[in-house]
Amino acid sequence: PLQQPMHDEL
Amino acid sequence: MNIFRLAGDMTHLLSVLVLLLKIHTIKSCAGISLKTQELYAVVFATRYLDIFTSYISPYNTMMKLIFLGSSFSIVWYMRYHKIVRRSYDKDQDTFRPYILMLPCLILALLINEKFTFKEISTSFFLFVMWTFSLYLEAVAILPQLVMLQRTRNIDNLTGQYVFLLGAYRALYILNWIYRYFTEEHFVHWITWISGLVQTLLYADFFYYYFQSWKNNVKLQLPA
Repeated sequence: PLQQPMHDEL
Repeated sequence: MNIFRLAGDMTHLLSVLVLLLKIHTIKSCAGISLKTQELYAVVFATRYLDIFTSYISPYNTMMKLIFLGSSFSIVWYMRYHKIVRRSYDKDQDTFRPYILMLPCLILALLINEKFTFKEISTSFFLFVMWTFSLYLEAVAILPQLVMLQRTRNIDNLTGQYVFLLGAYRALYILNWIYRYFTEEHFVHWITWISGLVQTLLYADFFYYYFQSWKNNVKLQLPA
């Protein structure tokens, strides 16, 4: 999947 | 999830609810900067681009939808609602959003966690948009703070709204400190620095807000 910059935070 | 982050999210949610309460019940947005509300809508739209591609938890998705929905509906109320829009004082809300958005976009292209300009890919685009939303959120309150200095009598709900908005990011800083000490490799300099700048921008507001609370007088910011 796309590597996510946004960690788990809002 | 830790207590600081939960408290931060709840404070952020409360700030949005206080503003929606003000606008929806007394049908007034006096003293509220539409520019700041529009910037926040952009912040959430660019921050939550991955809402449908990356699933973290029901809480995470629900909060993202709430923040997106509330920020866009507040902008809608202030722009198009026939009663609310009358109480918007556009002569006092003169901050030009583009002088905030452009530098944040350029900075996000130059300084982000990827640093690789060569791979113009979807994930690079997501990184840049996410970083842009972080930088923009740090300065999004400026039009509102400028407007507060111009409007002499700040009503309680507006003061509470700005206070809660500043407090949420201060709680997030505690959350980052907590996670740094309790999780391996939890380092996000970009998030930390922009979050610190954001909170520092509220410093003088917090001071005057505390003074007005302590001396039980009307909140007033010096011009």
